[in-house]
Amino acid sequence: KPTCESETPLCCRRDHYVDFRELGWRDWILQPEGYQLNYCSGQCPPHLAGSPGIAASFHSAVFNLLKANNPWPKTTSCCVPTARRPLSLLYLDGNGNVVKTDVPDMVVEACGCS
Amino acid sequence: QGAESACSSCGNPTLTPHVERALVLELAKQQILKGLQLPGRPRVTHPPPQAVLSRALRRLRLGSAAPAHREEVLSFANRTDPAASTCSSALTFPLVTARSRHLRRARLWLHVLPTLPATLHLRIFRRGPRSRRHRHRPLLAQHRVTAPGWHALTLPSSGLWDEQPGVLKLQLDCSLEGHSTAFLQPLPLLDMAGDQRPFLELKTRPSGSRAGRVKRR
Repeated sequence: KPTCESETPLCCRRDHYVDFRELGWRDWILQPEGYQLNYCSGQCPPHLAGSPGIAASFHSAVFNLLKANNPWPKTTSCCVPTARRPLSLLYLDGNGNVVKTDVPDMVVEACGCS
Repeated sequence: QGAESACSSCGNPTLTPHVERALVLELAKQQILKGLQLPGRPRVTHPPPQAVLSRALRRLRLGSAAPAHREEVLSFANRTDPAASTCSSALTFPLVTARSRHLRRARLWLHVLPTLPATLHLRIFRRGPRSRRHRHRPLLAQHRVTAPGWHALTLPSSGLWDEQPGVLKLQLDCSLEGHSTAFLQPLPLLDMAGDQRPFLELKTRPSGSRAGRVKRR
């Protein structure tokens, strides 16, 4: 799960913590106080294609295909989320009801090359 | 940071940290509203008192693993007839959002005051525009209360909504074991308006047939 350092050009996860107070939303979002808005960015050169940052087997399968067919394929590989988790939110709806809900796939945990 | 540094993904000039932060905050707003399926941030005109909220937060403690797409709602009662004695009160719950979802479980929480002189028989009826007269009101639940404190009355999850959009109206009716109704009138037995006012606890999931079926991968 490579997290980006400033000079990393390769595919990695960029972390941003968003405090709901900064959005002016603490009056209706009761819990949590904020959440990680992470996103994926960076280059995916051919030798990294299919490396989801977690399961190497997928990477080696793609790599063998690349070697067997064409070392420099025309298609590019993109830096995308490969693992995400839900975010549990407690908020007030417009009628003053307290609502607890889990928003699926809200937080990017890992990035990898498609 | 000027032209020399380019974005490692798309090659465009990178954003200054200030611009990137503003973009991230805007993205966060869109992502949260989309995730909650809300058109815009709710305008809460009458938030519940802090003491009521803190009890609600304890009850709905975050992180308790509710399966994805399921929702829990606490709705606090408004009394439509403050003059009536607590034991024949009509309670209104503003439940616009929950109605569009499939109701899995509903419980009405009531706080019985320490002044309880004997066993209390509680009955909950649903009030609707067509059931103005008492005898037309469907009985939803009945409960014997022998001790003061919080009591949860389970309501049937089907047939709770009636044709009236946006609100759910319940009618309380109670009697004390061994006492006449006249004896009951002046007694405040239930906390109806304070920090321990009644509230509904609903567990819902998205409507539609798929909601109940586990997705096959």
